[in-house]
Amino acid sequence: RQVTVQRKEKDFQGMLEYHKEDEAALIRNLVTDLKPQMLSGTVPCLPAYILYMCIRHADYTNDDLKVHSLLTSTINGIKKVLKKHNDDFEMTTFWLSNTCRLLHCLKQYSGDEGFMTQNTAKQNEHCLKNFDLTEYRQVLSDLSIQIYQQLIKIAEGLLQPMIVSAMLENESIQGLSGVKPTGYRKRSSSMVDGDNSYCLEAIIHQMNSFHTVMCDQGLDPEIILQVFKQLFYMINAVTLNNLLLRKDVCSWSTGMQLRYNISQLEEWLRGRNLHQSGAVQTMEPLIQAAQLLQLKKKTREDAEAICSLCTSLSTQQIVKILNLYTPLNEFEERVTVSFIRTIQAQLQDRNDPQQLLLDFKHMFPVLFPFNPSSLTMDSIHIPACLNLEFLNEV
Amino acid sequence: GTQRPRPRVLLKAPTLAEMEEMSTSEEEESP
Repeated sequence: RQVTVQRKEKDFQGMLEYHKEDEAALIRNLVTDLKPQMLSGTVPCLPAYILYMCIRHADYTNDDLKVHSLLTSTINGIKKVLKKHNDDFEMTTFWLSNTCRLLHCLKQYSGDEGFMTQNTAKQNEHCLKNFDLTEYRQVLSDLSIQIYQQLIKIAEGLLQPMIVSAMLENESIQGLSGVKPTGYRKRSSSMVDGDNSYCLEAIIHQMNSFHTVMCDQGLDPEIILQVFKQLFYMINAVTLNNLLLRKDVCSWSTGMQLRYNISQLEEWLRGRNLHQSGAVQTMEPLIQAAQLLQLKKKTREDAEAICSLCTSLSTQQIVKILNLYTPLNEFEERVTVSFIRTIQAQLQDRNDPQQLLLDFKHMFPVLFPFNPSSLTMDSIHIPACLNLEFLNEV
Repeated sequence: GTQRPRPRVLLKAPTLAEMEEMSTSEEEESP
C-alpha cells in the first residue's frame, strides 16, 4: 500500500529565516534595487513587514549580531536609495512610508503595553521575545525626519516656480483686466504659457498628484496632513512676500483674484478631506492681505476696520501694502500719508516681529504618531517578483 | 503563577551619523 506521508504544513508563525550570507541579497532585492511599481497591488509597506519578520526571527533565535547587522544594513540601504533618488517624489514617499511602518512595527510588537492596546491576541503572539529595540526605534525616527525633509524639498521644488504667476499674475476671473492699474502685465489662462507662467489649475493638478502618490504608497494620513500644511505655508509665504515687494500686484483687482484663488485651494483641501491639516490657517496672513487690498482706506473707521482685521500681519507689512497700493483708476485716490499715520498710531502697542518678509523656508516640526497595523504577520506572503526565495517562512 | 517574561535585552544602536561612517568605511575597505 502506498503510504502517503502527509507532511503537516507547519503553521506559518509570521517569521522569516535567512542565512547570514544572504543578507546582502536581501537588502539589494528588498531595498536598494526595489522599484515601488513592482509592488503595486500588494499590501502597502510590504518591505517593512518583510523586514520586521526577518528581525523577529533573529530575535526569536536570540541572535543580537544578526539584528544589529540587519537593521544597520537596512538603514544604510534606505539612505543610499534616497541619496540616489533625491529628486524622486514617489521613491521618497515609498521609503518614508516603509520606514514609518517599520518603526510602528517595532513599537507595536515591542512588548510594551502602551503599544499593544490595539493588538489582537494573535498579534501579541508575534511580539519580540529577547531584545528591546528602543534605541533602533529612535534611529528610525531620525531617519523618517530626514526622509520627510527630502520629500518636502522635492515637493517645494516642483511647486515654487508656479506660485507667483498662478496666485498673483494669472487672471482667471473674467473682466478683471478692465479694473487693473496701468502697466499691468496680462497673463493667459493656459496651464503654462509661453513665458512660463502658470495658472491656479497647475498648482491644483500638482497637489492632486502629490496626494495620489502618498495615498497609493500607504503613507500615514497624519503625515499627509503635515505635508500639505507645509506646502500651503510656502504658497502663503512666497505669495505674500511678492505682494510686499511689488507695486504692480498691490491693487484691488489682485485682492479679488487672490481671494478667488485661495477659495479654490480651500475647496480642493475640503474635497480631499485635508482641511483639518491646518493648511488654511497657515494662509491667514495672505487671506488678510487680500482683504486689505479690497477694504476702503480713507476714514478713521476704515483704519479701525483694517487694524481689527489684520491680526496676522505685522504693522510693517500693513504699512508696506498701503504704501504700495495702486489705485484702480484716476477716480480712486491714493492712500494718504495721514491715513497711514492713523493706522500706525492705532497699532503702536503691538510688539510685532521686525522682519518684513516671511521665511518661506520655515519647516514646521514633523510628528509621526504611532499607527498600529491591523495586519497579522502570518497573513503576509512574499511575491515571487521580489526574488527573495532564500527567505524561509517559519 | 504565570511566569513573568524575561526582561528584553536593550540593543545599543549607533546613531544615523555613526551608521553612515560605518557604511562609508566598509565601502572604502571593499575594493
